[in-house]
Amino acid sequence: APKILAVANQKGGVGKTTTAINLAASFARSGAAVLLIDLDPQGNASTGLGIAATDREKSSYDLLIDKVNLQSVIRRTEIAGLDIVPSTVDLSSADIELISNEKRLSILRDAIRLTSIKELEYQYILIDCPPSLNLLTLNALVACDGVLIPLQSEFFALEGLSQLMLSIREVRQTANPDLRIEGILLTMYDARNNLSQQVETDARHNLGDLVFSTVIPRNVRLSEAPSFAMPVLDYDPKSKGAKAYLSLAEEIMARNA
Amino acid sequence: APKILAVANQKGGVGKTTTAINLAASFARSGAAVLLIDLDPQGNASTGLGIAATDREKSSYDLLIDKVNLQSVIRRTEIAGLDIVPSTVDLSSADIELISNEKRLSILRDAIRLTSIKELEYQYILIDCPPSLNLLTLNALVACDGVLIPLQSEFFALEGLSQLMLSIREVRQTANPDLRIEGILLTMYDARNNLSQQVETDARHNLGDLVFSTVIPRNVRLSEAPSFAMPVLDYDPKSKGAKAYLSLAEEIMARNA
Ligand SMILES: Nc1ncnc2c1ncn2[C@@H]1O[C@H](COP(=O)(O)OP(=O)(O)OP(=O)(O)O)[C@@H](O)[C@H]1O
Ligand SMILES: Nc1ncnc2c1ncn2[C@@H]1O[C@H](COP(=O)(O)OP(=O)(O)OP(=O)(O)O)[C@@H](O)[C@H]1O
Ligand SMILES: [Mg+2]
Ligand SMILES: [Mg+2]
Repeated sequence: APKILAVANQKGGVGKTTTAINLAASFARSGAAVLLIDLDPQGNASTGLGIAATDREKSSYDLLIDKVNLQSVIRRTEIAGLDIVPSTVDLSSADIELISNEKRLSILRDAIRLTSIKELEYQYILIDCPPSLNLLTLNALVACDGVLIPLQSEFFALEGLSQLMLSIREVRQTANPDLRIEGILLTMYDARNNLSQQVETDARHNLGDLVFSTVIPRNVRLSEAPSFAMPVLDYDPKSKGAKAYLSLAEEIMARNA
Repeated sequence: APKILAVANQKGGVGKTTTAINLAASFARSGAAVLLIDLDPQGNASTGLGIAATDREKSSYDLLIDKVNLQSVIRRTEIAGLDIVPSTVDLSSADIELISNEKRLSILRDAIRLTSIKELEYQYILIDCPPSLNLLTLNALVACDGVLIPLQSEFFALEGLSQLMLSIREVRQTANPDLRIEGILLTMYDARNNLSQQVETDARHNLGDLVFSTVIPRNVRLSEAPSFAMPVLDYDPKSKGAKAYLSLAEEIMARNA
């Protein structure tokens, strides 16, 4: 069965989408079959993988609201081995539209599980979440096996972490007993900057092994790549950003071997 | 009457809170009486101005959900001339709690307007919004005179701008006819980086005078200041970040003179 990872953190701009795109592409580069589900109404992961905003007839909105079959909203990307379920801005009304649905927290889980596993020959399914602990992120937490938490090496980013950990525990106790933290990923790390070093020391001290040994450095090639609609692995394979995400993929694959 | 500015952008991590805190402090430094309303459940603006998470008995949650008087949730900060309405994580359930309230979009506007203007001797009221176009941000758009849009000098940030402009137009047509865009503020600008220059060129070309002439440079002192619970003006008054926000305050005051 595929390993389902939600990339989540309600703090904005911490590198969720950048991690979802480049980790998915790194898994695919190592030969795994990967599906990326874009659950953010901003649709940055879809854009970053070359799906134009006008070309998203079928999207994660249909999956959650119209309960269509997962297979019908999956499409190929330019990257071999990497498929995507794109998102549109319609998704931003999901909270309101699903308010009276008693099973509103497990719609995504059921959509993935209903599809016969034989059809879903993916080794990894990644879910890119919006910057909020809303119904969309909760659906991802209920559907997934593990949560990957990008942690920007900044003061405000640390502040939100305990709230996120509380929400994860609540979902584990009420809806998804197998939910665990896949790991905490330090992002936009700048070795010359005290704040980054301090955040890393604090995180490793308080969270120990939960923190990945791989650290993603601040690297302008990571922020340039999406404007060319490609992962950094294709945009600049020799960059520090590309190497860091490949090493993250290896670290996760080794943990799950 | 006070000038009410919402600091909003659904894209995460673009500098909303950093702008709300430091612009408010810069207005106060120039002698204005300022109120900052924290409408983000993350409570970063409250933390950045020294209100501990355990010390927020009265908050913007009470204002929206229990409809208490605005005066009762206002408190002083360490900064002369700057008061705050702090926020707590309870605010994250506002969408759901207010779903059946027909006037749910104008609760904040009514709370501000109900308070007799004589009592509210503020020249500026700033509202820090969460990274979403949800009920909290819509309340800010309905309550305010102008929207200040921080625009990170990055590709993904440009992508969300047209959606935000559409939402602003919709609020102007349905709930707040006087709503206008106070300005678009380039943030985390790095003059050595092509992407920053490109975003600036695009923004000034497409949006013209809407873009403030003041640009906020990427400056580590801005991200260090909140860990000392103070605006950058007090943490490092000679820094590029402090000078930039003072110049923004002057630019806005001159536009509104
Ligand atoms: N390691 C990095 N080095 C440099 N820039 C980065 C890095 N990671 C992400 N970025 C850039 O920082 C910005 C924020 O990253 P991203 O959009 O991935 O965060 P996010 O958490 O998905 O944001 P949101 O909360 O809006 O969904 C983007 O413009 C991205 O290109
Ligand atoms: N000009 C700047 N230079 C350097 N760092 C900055 C600058 N502006 C903001 N930051 C840092 O970048 C991070 C994101 O900024 P901030 O939290 O203000 O954005 P936001 O839009 O309020 O985020 P959210 O969407 O989560 O509310 C913070 O850690 C902040 O300290
Ligand atoms: Mg994102
Ligand atoms: Mg903020």
